[in-house]
Amino acid sequence: MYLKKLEINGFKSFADKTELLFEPGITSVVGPNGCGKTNVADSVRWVMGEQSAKGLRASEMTDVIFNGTDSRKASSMAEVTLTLSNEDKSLPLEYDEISITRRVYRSGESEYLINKAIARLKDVKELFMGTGLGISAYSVMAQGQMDQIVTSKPVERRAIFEEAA
Amino acid sequence: MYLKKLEINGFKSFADKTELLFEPGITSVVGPNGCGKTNVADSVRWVMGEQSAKGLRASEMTDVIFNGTDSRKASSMAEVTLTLSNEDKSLPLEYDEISITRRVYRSGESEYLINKAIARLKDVKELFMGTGLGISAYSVMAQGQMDQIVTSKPVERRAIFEEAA
Amino acid sequence: SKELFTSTFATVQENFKDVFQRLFEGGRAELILIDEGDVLESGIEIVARPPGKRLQSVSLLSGGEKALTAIALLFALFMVKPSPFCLLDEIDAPLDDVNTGRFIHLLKEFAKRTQFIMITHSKVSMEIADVIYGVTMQEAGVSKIISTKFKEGAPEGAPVS
Amino acid sequence: SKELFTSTFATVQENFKDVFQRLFEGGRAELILIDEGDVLESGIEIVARPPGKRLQSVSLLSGGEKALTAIALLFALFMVKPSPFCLLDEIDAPLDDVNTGRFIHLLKEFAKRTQFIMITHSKVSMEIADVIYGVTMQEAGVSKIISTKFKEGAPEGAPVS
Ligand SMILES: Nc1ncnc2c1ncn2[C@@H]1O[C@H](COP(=O)(O)OP(=O)(O)OP(=O)(O)O)[C@@H](O)[C@H]1O
Ligand SMILES: Nc1ncnc2c1ncn2[C@@H]1O[C@H](COP(=O)(O)OP(=O)(O)OP(=O)(O)O)[C@@H](O)[C@H]1O
Ligand SMILES: [Mg+2]
Ligand SMILES: [Mg+2]
Repeated sequence: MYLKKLEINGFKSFADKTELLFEPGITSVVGPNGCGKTNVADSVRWVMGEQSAKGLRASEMTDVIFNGTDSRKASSMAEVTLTLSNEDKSLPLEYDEISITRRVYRSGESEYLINKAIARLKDVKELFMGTGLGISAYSVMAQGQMDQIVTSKPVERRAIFEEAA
Repeated sequence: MYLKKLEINGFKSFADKTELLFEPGITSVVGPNGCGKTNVADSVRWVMGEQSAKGLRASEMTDVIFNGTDSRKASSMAEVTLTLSNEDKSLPLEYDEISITRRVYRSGESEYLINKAIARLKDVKELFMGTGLGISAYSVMAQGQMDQIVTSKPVERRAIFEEAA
Repeated sequence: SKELFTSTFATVQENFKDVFQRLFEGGRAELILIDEGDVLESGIEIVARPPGKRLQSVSLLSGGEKALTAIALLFALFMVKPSPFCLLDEIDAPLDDVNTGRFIHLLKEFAKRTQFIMITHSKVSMEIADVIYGVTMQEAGVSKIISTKFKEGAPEGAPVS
Repeated sequence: SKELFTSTFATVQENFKDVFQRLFEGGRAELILIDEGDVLESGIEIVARPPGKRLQSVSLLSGGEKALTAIALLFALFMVKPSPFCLLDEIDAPLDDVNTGRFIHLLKEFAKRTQFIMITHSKVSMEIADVIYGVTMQEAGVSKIISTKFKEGAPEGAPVS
């Protein structure tokens, strides 16, 4: 299975609907400071079920909704859709392609969809379980957090291990 | 007043006596990972009176003595000498040049010298006081610690302020 | 369970030794259970010795050496249960050009079975990418993406949205 | 004492606003005493808004934006009681080339009155140096220094010890 597409709309600095297509192999994301690269990584963790606003550098989950500029109004919601190829059937569904969507509104209300049908966070988590895609399985290695695993105390390091194993 | 010379001998990876000469303006220190650049910064903080081994990435102060390689024996002591120009008499001594030396032996015994005469840590501290050269006045801005001042909680940030003011 | 942890830990130990030696081109590293008698609670210690240097506490390693050791450990953990894709956000930032080269050499090998999305500022790292996405903020505060494919022939810049 | 802190804090506030705007070429930043009524105990808040972006918590800033804000604050503090010399250890690491350029432009100005020793991996930063010291480890585990003067004419490499 592999990541095919990422659609970001109204999430953080991505005011307009933005689409990234992926192929097997190595994709590099580049650009100047503050242009939105880590926001792309945040959108992936978010659509995969990240529950901690702090883990996304925010105080509350609604902080991830595009909040406007001098020339643009703020968005009323944020939406991210991740599309995976399932040709090898490693996910327990008959589809060749699986898309997971997450939305959050200004009210704080959150929605999940699997292949456009309303689902619960629980369904999204079950879908990923066992394929190694849960966000605790190192599918995102974050800027500035690498040092911790080497400099932390033995007991803290144990906690990091438990998450992976 | 300005920094004229730094002599490092047996301190961390500087097994052999090493001398750096400085002039007013900007001096750049470059080289590959692990070659000894931060060790140069550590030697400056150390000779200026750093009391925390942890602040030098060590567990005990004797860890800063060169501890040998496959082809070299460990040193029995570490010594660093900082030489400052005092032509403008900003330091309260009649000399045109002031050198501060610090030594540590394997026993853990430590020695300070001012212009080659044995002195106490207290004398070294008094010498630097008021000229802005104490190690808490931001004369060394360290790798990887910049982030903290921006991401720390308001009360922790206060502590950083108090040190500077 | 105790067996699950012990066998997983043994695998990670093996992986870590191996990946460390590949990234440092020598040297030696170990993961150690501080309290072998209390497998379910014991803290985990790291020992790492770059080639030609003597063994000391990991705290004395340089910024770049710590980063490379962390990369070895994260990949050792990753190999236990590899995700189909993995996102790396500037993990090569503290590495000099030589170490970045060793890192991306390792990445190319892992990339045969795992899809990597690598955020980077390093020109050395960008070189192994099959596809490069440039993120820009031409309009202040609004991110836009431009893709530049590299796999077959000349790059073409084309706004994606 | 209360007066000393209040006047020092006011100076740092002024400096921070000013340096931030020079490093970001616009935008706005403030230092705020959370509890104005308790000057001797109050925590200190930072507010920072890069040009063209809307005001949000500093936590949402990017890695590079946080680093540049930290540089502005450290220099604001430094200006209160400038040391004769100042050692910088890779503080430019998270900055892209444009921001590194703005940082060293500011440094050149401070360097008229303060001597800077700057450890860096960045070729952009190395360009403003009057003298460059190369540190090498030809012999494993043993540091050696080579100096390359740049001030007058062609560089000359000469082992210093
Ligand atoms: N809800 C939001 N609405 C609008 N802009 C936002 C929102 N949340 C974050 N941002 C902006 O996104 C920017 C940060 O983007 P990001 O962290 O992706 O940068 P980056 O490309 O990773 O940069 P660097 O190379 O410095 O790490 C910040 O300037 C921040 O103001
Ligand atoms: N007491 C000691 N004896 C011998 N070597 C030591 C001693 N203490 C530290 N070292 C060595 O010094 C090296 C670290 O040097 P340093 O931190 O100065 O590197 P650096 O040039 O700053 O690299 P980077 O660019 O990665 O930050 C380590 O490899 C460490 O093993
Ligand atoms: Mg980033
Ligand atoms: Mg260093």
